Amino acid sequence: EQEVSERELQEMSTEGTKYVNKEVKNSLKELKQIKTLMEHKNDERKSLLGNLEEARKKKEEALTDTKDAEMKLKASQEVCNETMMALWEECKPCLKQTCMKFYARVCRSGSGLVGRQLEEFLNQSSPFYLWINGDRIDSLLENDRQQNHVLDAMEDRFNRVSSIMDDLFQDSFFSREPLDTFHFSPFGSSPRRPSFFHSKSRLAR
Amino acid sequence: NIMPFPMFGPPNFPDMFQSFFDMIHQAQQAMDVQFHRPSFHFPELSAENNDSRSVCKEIRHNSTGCLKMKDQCAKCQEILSVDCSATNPAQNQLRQELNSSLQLAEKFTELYDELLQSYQQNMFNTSALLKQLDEQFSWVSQLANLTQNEDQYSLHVTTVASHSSDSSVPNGFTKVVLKLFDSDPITVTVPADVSRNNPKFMETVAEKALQEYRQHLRE
Repeated sequence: EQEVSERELQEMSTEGTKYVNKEVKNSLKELKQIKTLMEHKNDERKSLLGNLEEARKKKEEALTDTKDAEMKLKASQEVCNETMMALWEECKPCLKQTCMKFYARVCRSGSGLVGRQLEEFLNQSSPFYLWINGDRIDSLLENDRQQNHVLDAMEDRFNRVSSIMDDLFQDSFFSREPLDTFHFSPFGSSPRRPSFFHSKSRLAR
Repeated sequence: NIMPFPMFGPPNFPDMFQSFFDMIHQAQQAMDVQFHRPSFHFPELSAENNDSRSVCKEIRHNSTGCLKMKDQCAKCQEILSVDCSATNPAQNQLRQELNSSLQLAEKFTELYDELLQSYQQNMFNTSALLKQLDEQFSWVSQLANLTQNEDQYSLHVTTVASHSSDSSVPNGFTKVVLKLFDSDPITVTVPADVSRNNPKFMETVAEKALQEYRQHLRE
């Protein structure tokens, strides 16, 4: 048997509805605040991209100069060759011993194979490679490759996210300003704001 | 009655919010797959900040990691200080050019690394905002998904019982069964200190019901 009348149930539903609507509205306000924060993050990201591009250009320029100088040096690498080869014959055993000691102490796995590989590597290498800091140049080129890969991966992720967020914040009520109570403009005619994550050109595309 | 948000005009609640839940989750997946894999790390730049792990890897990979130890061998150091200018003056000039451009390249590589780390931090922050978006808003979107028709009530009380009408209700407590939009029935029990005549009664009921609903969503 119902404890309260139908009218009372309706009054309670009306009261409860007011509370739920208030909570929904609060969530919408939160949503808008998060949207603003995401826009700031995105502005920050764009400026970082600009700085990255600038640093990349300077890095590539310095790498090109390095490789040019290396090529020119290689063209006349027989100079001082005897001196270097004599030193190299004494450098190799020390290098091998130091490296294998490090490897056994720190890397702990399979130093036998690494030892043979190192022997072969040193016999195939020339002291000239050491003299021109070839190892540092190769490290930089490897870093360069990895950095490009890392940025591409991040950019790819971000572009996916931004197109989803564009849709989320563009095609829903975010693209409309709250209407004042006197004038009612149909949603379709509200001026479409530049899209969320990209400049206007994205809209043009 | 603020539904459906007169300030935003007439479209109904479900149309506005139904797709949010999926979009937010899609964005989270797009963002997070990359960053939570163990392989996502940054290239180390030079020997001094290479941790042992990467040196071991380099030694295993192609032995060049061993050349980084040339500083520990006197004869190898002597190779680096061989001066060829007597036989070929241009050599030394070229070598100086190479070393200065090499240092510049290392400097900009280091700067680039730092910028990449900042960029990744920015992505993490955006990812955290997406998570916040999800926590703050998915429940609204899910409720919109439940809404089959435009009912004027977003909270619909269907039953109210106390111990006298339902012995399973503890003495002094009030049991309220309700629906949020077209959700499954939610049962809320209100303790004696908030009686049905208390103006806060329905706020307490609605608050508990929403907590229950959001908790259920998280699970």
